[in-house]
Amino acid sequence: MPVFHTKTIEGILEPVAQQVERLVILHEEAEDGNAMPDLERPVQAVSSAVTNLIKVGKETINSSEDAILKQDMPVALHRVENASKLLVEASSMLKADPYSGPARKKLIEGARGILQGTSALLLCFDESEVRKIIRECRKVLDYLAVAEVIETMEDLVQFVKDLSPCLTKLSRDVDAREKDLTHQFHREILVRCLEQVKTLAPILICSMKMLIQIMVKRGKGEAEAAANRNYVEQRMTDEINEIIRVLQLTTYDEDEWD
Amino acid sequence: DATEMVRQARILAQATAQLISAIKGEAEV
Repeated sequence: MPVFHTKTIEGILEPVAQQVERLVILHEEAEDGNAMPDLERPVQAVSSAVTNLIKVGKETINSSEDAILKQDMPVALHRVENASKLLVEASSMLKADPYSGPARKKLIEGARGILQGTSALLLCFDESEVRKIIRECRKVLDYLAVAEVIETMEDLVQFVKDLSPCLTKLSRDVDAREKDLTHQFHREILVRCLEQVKTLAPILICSMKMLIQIMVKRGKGEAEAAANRNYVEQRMTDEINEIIRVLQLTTYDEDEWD
Repeated sequence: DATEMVRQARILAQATAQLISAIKGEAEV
């Protein structure tokens, strides 16, 4: 079972997570009294990287309209910043005493803090990106709700003009998201639902057109045509709601599938 | 924005991994 739910996050954090894990084990096993090497340069490199990440993070917070991101991201940034301070302190303590036990502890705590803070930051950002895709999904749902009041060809043409770009964006975003997920089962559901939405969209338009033609000619079968349109619209709605549900799942939601 | 955030996080992760290598004396940094 993958620990990180997207390949992007996994690619960034997995190598460092393994390193931190090994460092902790090494530390626990070997209170060996060896002198620490001079860590000034690598700690400085981490510190600079933290400064840059915080800068980009703050820019992201300022430019975002996502209230949850604005609330959660500063906490994650603060965590990374504190961890960096621990590393700097440890480095300077080790300069004075390469055998310092408290400095070793600070190093481990700092490395862990960087990992946890960066993980929190990436998750916070990732959730915000998911909310953007969900907003696109809801836009399509809103258009689908309008389908039932379309009674003229002119309105149908406008309906198709409005719906098409939203569906295209939804399709592109969900497709990209699916490819980034590490959880195979979630990926399969998204692929299946998206295929259904793509298949049903032209069928919906066709059913709406048929109903309008019957209404204009005052022909028979209006109720059946309306029921058919409603059925297709409902199916599309259900598929998009399922996409929204699965987009919000992470690997931590496994119990739901048991 | 998204790309830059991910890029900087990657740089930090790599710098942290290098720091840990240095702590363990596995690599020249």
